[in-house]
Order: sequence, then C-alpha cells, then structure tokens
Amino acid sequence: MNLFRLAGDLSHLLAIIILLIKIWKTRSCAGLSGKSQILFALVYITRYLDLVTTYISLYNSFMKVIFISTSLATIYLMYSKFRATYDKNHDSFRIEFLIIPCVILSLVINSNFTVLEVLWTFSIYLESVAILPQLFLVSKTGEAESITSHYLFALGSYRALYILNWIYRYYAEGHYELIAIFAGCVQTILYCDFFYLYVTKVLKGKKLQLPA
Amino acid sequence: KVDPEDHDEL
Repeated sequence: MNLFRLAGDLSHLLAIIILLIKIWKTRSCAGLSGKSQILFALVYITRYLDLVTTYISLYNSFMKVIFISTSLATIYLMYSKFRATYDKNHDSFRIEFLIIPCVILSLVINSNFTVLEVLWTFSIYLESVAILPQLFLVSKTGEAESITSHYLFALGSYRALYILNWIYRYYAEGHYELIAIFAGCVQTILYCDFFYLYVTKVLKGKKLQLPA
Repeated sequence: KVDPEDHDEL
C-alpha cells in the first residue's frame, strides 16, 4: 500500500458516498445514469468474486464488501425507492454495446484462461468504459448539477491516482499488471474532457454546462 | 509475497 493507492481508494469511496448523499438528501436521482450504476455493480461483483477464494487483507476485504453493497444500494435507490425521479428518457445509452465487446475482449486477452481470471479481466475492461452512459446523459441534457460534477471528479480521480500508484509500484516493487494499467489509462482519458470542464467551470462556482 | 494471480488492488 502506498500513498497514491490509498488516495485513489479513498477518492473512489468518496465518489460513492457523494452519490448516495446526493440521492438521499435531494430524494432524487435526476441527472444520474442508472445504466452506469448497473455497469459498476457488474464490475464489482465480477471482480470481487475472489472475496470467497483469496484473503489479502482486512482492508482489502472490507473495501470490496463496501463497493459491492453500496453499488447495489445505489441501484435500489434509483430503480425502486426514487424511481419516479429517474431520468429514463435521457439515459438511453445501449449498454450491450459496452458489455459484449468487453466479454469478447476478456475471453481473448487475459493473463490466464480460468473463470475467475476472465471475470476479473472482464471487470477491468468494463470499468474503463462504465462511465460512458453517465457522460452520455450529461452531454444529452447539456448540464450537470454541481454535486454530480463532484461525484464524477472523485470517480475520475480514483483511476488517475491508481496510474501514479502503478508507476510507483513498477519502480519500487517491480510489480505491474498490463491489463489493469492499459484499461486504467483508457478510463482516465475518458474523463479528461470532463476534468477540463470541472476545473474551468465548477471550481469557479459555475454550473457545469456544455458549450452549445 | 502476493501471487500475481491474487489481485491485491481494488
């Protein structure tokens, strides 16, 4: 565990907490993509199956349980409790266009052809693109509430911090996982446009509005 | 030492 990794994990946790607080306090999930949340739940479930096979540390197991349970709680809030506020018409991204290529890619490019390893690889590929329905929703409506922007910023920062962690681990421990590094870079690149808008608009107190 | 198959990151 190094500082970048810890900061990345905490940023990830912060993103999820911001999201849950936003939904709970405003009693609304307007502006949020349920499809992205379904993809994230799928990511955590397929990646953390090793919870039952491999023990790494208390921290590791605890965070995995938190990520799985909070993602399921978010889906429950969006599709059941606050369903009436869910912006279904704008959340029209076809997630099969992301899931199917990730399934194929994980079957072809993986480090070991076992069930757990392929599912882990699938989750890494899927995570890199799971935010696309949310970004698509923001681009369709042309704006995002500032709380949604904070959520996206924290979520995007997490993988960017992981990249620093991977660089550190490569030099300090000689450890690297090419699949995770490649997908993590793709994931971070997808957020770049949003990061730019966040820094130039939201941090200056303006609403995140896309240029017409 | 962590086995490379045991992914120790989240």
